[in-house]
Amino acid sequence: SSKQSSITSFFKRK
Amino acid sequence: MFEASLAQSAILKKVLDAIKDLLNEANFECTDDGIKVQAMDNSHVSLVSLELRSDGFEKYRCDRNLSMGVNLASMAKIMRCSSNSDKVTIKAQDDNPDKVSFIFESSNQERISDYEMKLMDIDADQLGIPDTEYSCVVKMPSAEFARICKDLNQFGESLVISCSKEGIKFSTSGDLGSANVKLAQTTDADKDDAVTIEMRSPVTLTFACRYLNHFTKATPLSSQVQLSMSDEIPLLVEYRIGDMGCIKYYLAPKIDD
Repeated sequence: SSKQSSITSFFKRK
Repeated sequence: MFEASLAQSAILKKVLDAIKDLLNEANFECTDDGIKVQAMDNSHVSLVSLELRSDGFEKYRCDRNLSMGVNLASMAKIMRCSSNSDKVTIKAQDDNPDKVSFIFESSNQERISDYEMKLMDIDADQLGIPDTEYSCVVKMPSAEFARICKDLNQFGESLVISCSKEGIKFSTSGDLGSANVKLAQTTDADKDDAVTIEMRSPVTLTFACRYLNHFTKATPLSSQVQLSMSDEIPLLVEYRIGDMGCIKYYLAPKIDD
C-alpha cells in the first residue's frame, strides 16, 4: 500500500 | 492605505470558491506588485499559492506592504453577496488593520453595498517552493481533468497518473473494481480542448483523489489546466486567472512503503 507524504517534507519552512 | 478595485466581482468570487473548501484561513500579502496568498491545508498534504498581479486590477494602491489574516469562509460569504457584474473594491488601512472593507457597486450605479470583515492574526509559516524542471508537463481541458478526478474517485481513493510520450493515463482501483482513462496527445495544439504533453522522461505518481477534487474547484477560472510532474515530488496543478495571475496547487504524492 502507499503512504501519504506531507508537503512539508518537500517544501522547507522559510 | 490599501485599495484595490476589480471591474467584475466574478473573478474574485471564483478565486474564493477555488480555495475556501481546502483552506480555512490564510494571510493575504499585499505589496506594490499585487496580492499573494500561500497556505497549506490542515493536513499539510497540499499547498495553495495564489497570485493576483496589481496590473490586473482596475485600480490598485498599496502605500505600505500589508498582511491581512483572512477567514476564507467569511470572505466567501461576503463575495457571494455581490453580483458577478458588480465592481468590487477592497479597502484597508495600512497600519496593521484589524478589518477590511468590501464595496460592491452595481453596473447601473443604483446599488452600492459595503461589507466589513474582521481580520485575524494567523501565524502561518511561509514555505520555500524550489524552482523545478518537471519531467512531464501536461496541458489539458480543465473540465476534462475535473471529470476524470470526479468519476475515478468513485472507484478508488488513490489516483495513479502515468505520463509518457503517447499520452497521460489516470488509473484507480478499489472494492468496486478498477478504472482507467487514457488521453492521447492531440495534434492541433492551440485549440482549447487540446491535450499537449512536454515530456523529458516518463513518470508514474500516486495521489489522493480527495485533494484533486478540491483543486478542480478552480475549473471555472480557466478552460485549461496544467499538470507538472516529476517522480517522487509534489504534483503541480495550475489554473490561470485571466491575464492577472494564477492559482497553483501542490500535492504531495503517496509513496509506496
